[in-house]
Amino acid sequence: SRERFAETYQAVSRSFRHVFARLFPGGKGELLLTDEENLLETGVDMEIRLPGKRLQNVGLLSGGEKSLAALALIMAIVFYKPTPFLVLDEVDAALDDGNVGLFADLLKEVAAVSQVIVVTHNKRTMEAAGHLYGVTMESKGVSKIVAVDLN
Amino acid sequence: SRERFAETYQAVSRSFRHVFARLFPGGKGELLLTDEENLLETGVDMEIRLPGKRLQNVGLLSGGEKSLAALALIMAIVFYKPTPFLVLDEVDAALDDGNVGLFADLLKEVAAVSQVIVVTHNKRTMEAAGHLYGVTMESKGVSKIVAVDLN
Amino acid sequence: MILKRLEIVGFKSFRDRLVLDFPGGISAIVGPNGCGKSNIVDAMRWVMGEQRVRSLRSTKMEEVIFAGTQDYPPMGMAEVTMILARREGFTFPEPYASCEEVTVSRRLFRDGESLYAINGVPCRLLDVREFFMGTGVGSRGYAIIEQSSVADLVEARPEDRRVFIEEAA
Amino acid sequence: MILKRLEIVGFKSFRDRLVLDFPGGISAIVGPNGCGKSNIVDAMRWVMGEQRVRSLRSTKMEEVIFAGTQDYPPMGMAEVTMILARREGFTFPEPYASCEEVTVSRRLFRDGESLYAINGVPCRLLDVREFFMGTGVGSRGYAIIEQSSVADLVEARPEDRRVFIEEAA
Ligand SMILES: Nc1ncnc2c1ncn2[C@@H]1O[C@H](COP(=O)(O)OP(=O)(O)OP(=O)(O)O)[C@@H](O)[C@H]1O
Ligand SMILES: Nc1ncnc2c1ncn2[C@@H]1O[C@H](COP(=O)(O)OP(=O)(O)OP(=O)(O)O)[C@@H](O)[C@H]1O
Ligand SMILES: [Mg+2]
Ligand SMILES: [Mg+2]
Repeated sequence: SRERFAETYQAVSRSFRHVFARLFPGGKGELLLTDEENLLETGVDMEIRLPGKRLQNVGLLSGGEKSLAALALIMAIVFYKPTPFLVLDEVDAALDDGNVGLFADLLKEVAAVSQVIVVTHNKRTMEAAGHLYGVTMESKGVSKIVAVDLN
Repeated sequence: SRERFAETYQAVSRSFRHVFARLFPGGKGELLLTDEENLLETGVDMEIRLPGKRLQNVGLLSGGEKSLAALALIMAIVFYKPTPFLVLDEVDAALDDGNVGLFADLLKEVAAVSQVIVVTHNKRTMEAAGHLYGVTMESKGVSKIVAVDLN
Repeated sequence: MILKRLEIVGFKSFRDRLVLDFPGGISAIVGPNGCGKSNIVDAMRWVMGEQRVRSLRSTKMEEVIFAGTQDYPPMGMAEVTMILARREGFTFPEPYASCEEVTVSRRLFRDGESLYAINGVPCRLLDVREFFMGTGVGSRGYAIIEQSSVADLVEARPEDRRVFIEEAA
Repeated sequence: MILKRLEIVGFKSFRDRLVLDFPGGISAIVGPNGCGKSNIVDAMRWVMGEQRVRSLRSTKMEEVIFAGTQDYPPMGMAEVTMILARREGFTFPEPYASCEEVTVSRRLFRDGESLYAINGVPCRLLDVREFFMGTGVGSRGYAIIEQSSVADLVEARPEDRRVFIEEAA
């Protein structure tokens, strides 16, 4: 219904502002409604201002900046409404080392409200996890699970 | 013309077989024509057999396996017909450490026939490069080049 | 609710029974390219009722059953089971409000016969969908991000982004 | 031929003149997210005649001109120059067969005026396209792989994969 969407949208856009500032220190991210008069059909836009840069359309962001902005929205929603679990399959592939660090730190806070399962090749993200599952195909073509020790 | 395509196709598929075996040790990759009778319009398919696995359609490959198979084809073409330069923008993002190593080693051989320019966040790929250009945005929003020392 | 355990057998490259316990916090799944990590993510979407074959990276639903290797023949069945526990202060939706745990499972045979069950009792796809409704993990929810699709949320049209937020309403 | 040097000024985030010399072998371009690495790749496609605005990640061609920041006003022009050297045993296509080096450049002004030049002599887009024809680096060639598109070659339809091989014929 209209009221529920309006209430959810308000809460998620507040949460998005906070999360965005954590992932883009010095930057500002806002959600905007494309048609405020019609809450049942309006779209949701994203306006981003990165430190020192002009206000820009999300389409102009770089590969890594797009991943990070998307993660900000996903985390913002989960902080507002925790889910039974959050599964992220190699979402950190385009991030540089600095941004992987910011992402991994924030993920620890998300894990306080939702179970987090993350597939990654990034050592920094592995270090943030409390529990590691290793998958191998020792006998070719058949997957098995093995214990993994980070060192 | 028909003859030129046939000749190029033959040479590229020979090269693809060699390059594929380097990137997937123990695997076999083949190019196939979808319509051998009509050389002017036929498509080119890829059939892949990974060690121990059944013959499979390229669609079933994992994210990293797809990147590696695509790189095998690109390098195969460049070995057959060198280009003034080859530009690869974060093509190693989905690769695990082992495959980045195989990719970087082969890239050195490609660089003997073509100038190679690679954008990467991967230390292993940076080590394979003879020359590094660092890009920064010290003054926010304006890109500059700085010297980079790997250590 | 929270995910406690996942059991997979005969699904994609998991020929032998696999049990994954999730102790809370962050669990990382790691391994070389092609070893089966994303197949685990597919298994989770599948048990919750995913019907779109393309989003399971296949062309026919029976392709999710272990197809065999040079050493092993194909299997005749795939089965995935998910065990969910209650989080303090929350209860499961009716008729499971009094349960401490709920088990959701899905089975597929090569002949096409498919079976859903909640707590061991056969049920319809609709019952599974209703169980996960509004939790964010349903098959179009915001809580499962597939490989190489994280940036889609930013590149999506504003109307599609709205659907993400609606799921949380 | 081989790429010897690239000069960029006023193109995307490169407000100040940038000169990149390529000494042969592998050159790596590195730096944090959003610093301008892919903008360099865009500059290379642009100088060789790329007309499709979307593949330059923009909506209007004038968006490739430095748009200004909080500290600097927008620029009025973008210019990219590419210097190519002869490889031993090869010559440039006519009418440049006797040249040791060839310079290709492209300029765009905010009012929309656009200029191509080879060796400093103004020419048409067609002349630039013909110069790079069949070398693999033309705007649809196999030799420039954009960010997050490497797997496209494997996911492409067989007819599209053929185009890649044809370019090498
Ligand atoms: N029905 C099936 N039976 C047997 N094996 C299968 C089946 N379906 C897929 N596979 C295998 O699973 C492999 C892909 O696994 P998956 O996509 O999970 O890899 P991954 O660990 O995510 O790798 P990456 O790090 O590259 O993303 C393929 O090599 C494929 O052969
Ligand atoms: N016309 C322009 N004027 C000024 N800045 C621009 C212009 N066009 C794009 N940019 C800026 O360039 C940045 C993107 O740069 P680019 O895509 O090259 O990053 P990158 O180094 O490839 O990052 P990543 O590692 O995340 O892929 C954006 O933040 C955008 O603000
Ligand atoms: Mg995967
Ligand atoms: Mg980039």
